[in-house]
Amino acid sequence: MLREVLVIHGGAGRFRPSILEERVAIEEALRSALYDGMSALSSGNALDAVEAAVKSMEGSGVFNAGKGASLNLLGEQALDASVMFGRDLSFGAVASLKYTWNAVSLARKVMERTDHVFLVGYGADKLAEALGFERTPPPPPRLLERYRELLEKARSLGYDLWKRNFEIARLFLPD
Amino acid sequence: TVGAVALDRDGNLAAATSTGGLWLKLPGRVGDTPLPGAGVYAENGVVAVSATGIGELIARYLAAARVAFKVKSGVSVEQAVRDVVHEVTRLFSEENTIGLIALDAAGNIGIHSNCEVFLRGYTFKGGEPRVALLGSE
Repeated sequence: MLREVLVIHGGAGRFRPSILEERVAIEEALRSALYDGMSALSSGNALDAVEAAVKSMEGSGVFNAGKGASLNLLGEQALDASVMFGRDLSFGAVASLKYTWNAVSLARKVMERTDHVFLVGYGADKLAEALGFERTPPPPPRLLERYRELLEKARSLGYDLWKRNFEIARLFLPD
Repeated sequence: TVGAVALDRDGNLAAATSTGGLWLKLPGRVGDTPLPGAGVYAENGVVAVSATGIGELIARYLAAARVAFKVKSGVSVEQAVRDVVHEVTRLFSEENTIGLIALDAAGNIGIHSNCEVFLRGYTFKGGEPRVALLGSE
């Protein structure tokens, strides 16, 4: 019987050569998430650990979450996140969040500080503002570059961008 | 998408998942990540699960809840994640669509995906942290 165990993931999808070029940065970001999560686990509980690990990955800018999140059709970062605690099945989630990069900590606030389990869009933004969360910084140039590239590619393939987006996702299958 | 599952000294299980979603997604699009039983689930005495991949498929299949049902019915957590990944692959006839991490009440780990890339890691008290990038690693 093992105790104080932490498992993380940083996303999954189709291979792109850039993954190997970014290997060092990705491994480093995974290790710091494990370190932050285990520190939280030794001083707190499992919920503290998963929040700390995910917050570390959101803040790294390396993964498709938080500061490194992909851009939607309008070139915006819109974040979704959730937390669940097995002790009492408590749950909190946010979706289409734009105000702050730290979506997982806001999801925990929804669970602990409101009567609800899920806040989306404008309401999630207002809660983040009311609780003094740090604002999301503008997307870094590498994400804007990738956005323009993907948009161009989708247009060149004649996709109607406001319709069957899954076909586009199938094309790129990024995560 | 990023996620974590943890087991603490008191036997509590927890899970968290966070994402930017798909590139060029329609404004307002939400996938599996914030849906309990789809991209995330945790129940003491059973399992904690976090999912990544194509959210539309994971949400429709309620992947995290299916892992929990399997573990609750006595399937090992390693086998449960393997089964759910295979079922999603078969049902939607598409590879590169799902990755799962899970942890049961005894601290056993389940990690599986049908993706070429699956960024992941684990560690435990007194153990060495391990990380991997490619699905084949």
